[in-house]
Amino acid sequence: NGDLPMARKKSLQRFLEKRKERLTALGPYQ
Amino acid sequence: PPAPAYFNQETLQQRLLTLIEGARETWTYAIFWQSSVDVASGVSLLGWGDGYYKGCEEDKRKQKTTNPATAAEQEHRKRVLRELNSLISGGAGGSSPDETVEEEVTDTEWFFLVSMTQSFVNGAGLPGQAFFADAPNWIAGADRLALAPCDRARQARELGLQTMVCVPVGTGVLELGSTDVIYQSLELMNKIRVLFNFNSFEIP
Repeated sequence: NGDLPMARKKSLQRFLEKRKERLTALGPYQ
Repeated sequence: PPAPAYFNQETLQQRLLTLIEGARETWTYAIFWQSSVDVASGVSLLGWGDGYYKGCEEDKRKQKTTNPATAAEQEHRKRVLRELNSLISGGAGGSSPDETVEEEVTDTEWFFLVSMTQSFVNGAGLPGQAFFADAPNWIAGADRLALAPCDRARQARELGLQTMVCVPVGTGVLELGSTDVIYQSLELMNKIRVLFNFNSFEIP
């Protein structure tokens, strides 16, 4: 509903940032 | 006065990262489940405290060859990820478009994401059982995960995990998961006890 508890929001933010870094380092998906 | 260390998500994150990145074994993720009591109902609850996902560079290849999620399932996962990404970035999409949101969401990434929505009431589930018994629970091997009396363990197995560990620490439970079969290690257990000593403000 667009209102995430703070702990989950921070965890999710970290997860998405780290995923982006990981995928960018791996290069385009084959 | 400073808040107790276990309330500080930064030190918690640092402890999870230190444990996973410094381990001899290859762990896919670590989650800290925080215990609390619902004042109104008196129900004891283990809920999401924080988590660290490491994953594995080969996850995608592994998933493609051994357990390809169906196209519909992938589309569902991507849609959820897009919505979450939009929620986090405030719907504006940030300064540059994030193309990685459109990349396949691996089984273990999905398991980790779904975990954020879960909680365990009155000793239910693997984390709850470990917390109430005040004893670690180490399940190594897909066959053993399949037999565990816990939906979460079975879901973990279906999504490619082969080892799940739940260790009661301080005010909650530390859970580790891996796509490898990892047998119980005294070294790791000791490391957990040192790293998750919540009386300490310093990260060892």
